[in-house]
Amino acid sequence: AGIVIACMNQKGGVGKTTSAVNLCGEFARRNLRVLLIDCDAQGNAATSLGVSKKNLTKSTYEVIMGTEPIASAIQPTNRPNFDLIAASERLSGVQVELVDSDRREYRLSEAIASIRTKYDVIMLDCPPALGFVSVNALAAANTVCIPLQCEFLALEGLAQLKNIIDRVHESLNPKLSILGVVMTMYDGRTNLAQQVVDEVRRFFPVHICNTPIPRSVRASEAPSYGQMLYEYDPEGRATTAYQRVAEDLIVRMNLK
Amino acid sequence: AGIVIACMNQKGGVGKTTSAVNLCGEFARRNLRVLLIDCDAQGNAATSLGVSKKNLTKSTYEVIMGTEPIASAIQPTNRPNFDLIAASERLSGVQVELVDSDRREYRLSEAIASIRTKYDVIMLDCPPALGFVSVNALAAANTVCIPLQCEFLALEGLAQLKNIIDRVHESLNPKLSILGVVMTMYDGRTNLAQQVVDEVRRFFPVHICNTPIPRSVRASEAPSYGQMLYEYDPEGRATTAYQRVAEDLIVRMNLK
Ligand SMILES: Nc1ncnc2c1ncn2[C@@H]1O[C@H](COP(=O)(O)OP(=O)(O)OP(=O)(O)O)[C@@H](O)[C@H]1O
Ligand SMILES: Nc1ncnc2c1ncn2[C@@H]1O[C@H](COP(=O)(O)OP(=O)(O)OP(=O)(O)O)[C@@H](O)[C@H]1O
Ligand SMILES: [Mg+2]
Ligand SMILES: [Mg+2]
Repeated sequence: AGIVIACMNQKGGVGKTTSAVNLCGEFARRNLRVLLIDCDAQGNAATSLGVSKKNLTKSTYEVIMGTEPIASAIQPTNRPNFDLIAASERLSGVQVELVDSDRREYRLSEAIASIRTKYDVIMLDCPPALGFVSVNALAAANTVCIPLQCEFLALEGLAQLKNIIDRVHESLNPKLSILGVVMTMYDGRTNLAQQVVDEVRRFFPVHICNTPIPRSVRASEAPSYGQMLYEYDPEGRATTAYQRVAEDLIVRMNLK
Repeated sequence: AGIVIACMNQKGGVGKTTSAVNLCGEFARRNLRVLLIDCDAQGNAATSLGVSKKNLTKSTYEVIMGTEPIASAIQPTNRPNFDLIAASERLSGVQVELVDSDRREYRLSEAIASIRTKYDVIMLDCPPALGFVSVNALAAANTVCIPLQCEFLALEGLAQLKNIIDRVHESLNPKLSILGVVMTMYDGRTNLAQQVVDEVRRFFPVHICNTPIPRSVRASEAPSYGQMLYEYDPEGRATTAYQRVAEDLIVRMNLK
């Protein structure tokens, strides 16, 4: 049954959506059946894939609230082996709406259970926060992929992120592990980027992926065309870096 | 009495902390008395200013919970006219802890009321979310400063942000207005940046600031030295751009 990966980091703008979309694209091209679930009310995953959010009545919100069966919220992305559950603004209200509800942390996990055998990988694109939706994602996940921007301020939240993963592992989900740390927006022009990578290697020696994703203007342009990197910039440096990371993660998950 | 500015955008990594810190620095150098309140559990404001968070027992969390008087949480930044209330990880728990509490949206507003006359500007650095703390900040604010990254995905959340500002204006805080939209990380190498600026000018014709902040490696290095831009890179393009924006905002607030 499918491996559930939470793509998470509470620091904003570090490349969670870009990593989730492009790693899923690379997994799907290698014939893995992939489902991407957007857990962020901003809904950037659908946009990045050129999937319209007009008339979106069945989204991650309805799945977590339990008002629609998860299977009915699944839509195609027009790439083979690659499905999506899009997010809408409504998702930012679930924390308050479910505050009194029993087993609220397991809503996503229980919903995913019914479709898990249809996919090899289920990726959860998380919001920049450690709130209710992120805890739901960690409770549902087998493993966590941590995109980390090669910038100084991105280091600050690492201990807190590790702490919450440990707490969820102890209380809600004993099978939770860390799959990998993906260094993003690596800018070779500055010493700082390498210093950040060295620091992260000390913090996550086993989990850090060896290939950093370089900062690339084309990576920030691709979403405006609704295209993934291998579609928009097939020979680009960020594209080949994501391909190497995808192959690394496939080996770590024993999916080869 | 002091003008309260919420520095806000639910999109992550768009330059909220960088803008809050550097605009405050420029206001303080022009002899305005400034207080920066970090409303983000990541606590990047203190780090950006070289202020230690060791033994931080009086932070934004205690202020919102009401367990410490706000005056006791104020600390100096070693720059004249510039004080700080730092944030700690504890802040990410307030939404659940205060869910049953009366007038919970007004906690920050009521706390600020007692020190408001000591400052000309009180800046609130918000987290990348539209949750409880952000609503508290909007309820306390006179006006909103919106940093907006010149990238395609940053456009997606604009309508939602405007929507929540309107809703808070109607229900919690009728005096709330928009002070300005600051375009950040403008990269002249790509057409996309100018297209984003043009789009934002259509959406916020009156509020957009004319000077975009250029993308600059030195801007991302300054926090690692605990320095503001005018201290780390006094002649830099991002530094002079923030100076122009600060002067523009001072005129808009009638503080000249
Ligand atoms: N390697 C890269 N080089 C340059 N720009 C990039 C790269 N990866 C992502 N970007 C751009 O940086 C911005 C932030 O990336 P993205 O939205 O994926 O981050 P995120 O962590 O999902 O943000 P949020 O915290 O808001 O969910 C986007 O505009 C994206 O297009
Ligand atoms: N003009 C700029 N040029 C280059 N890098 C910048 C610029 N402004 C900010 N940065 C860097 O971009 C990253 C994101 O900026 P910052 O942390 O201020 O954004 P934020 O919106 O506060 O993020 P969050 O959503 O996590 O609170 C930081 O590493 C910062 O140093
Ligand atoms: Mg995202
Ligand atoms: Mg910030």
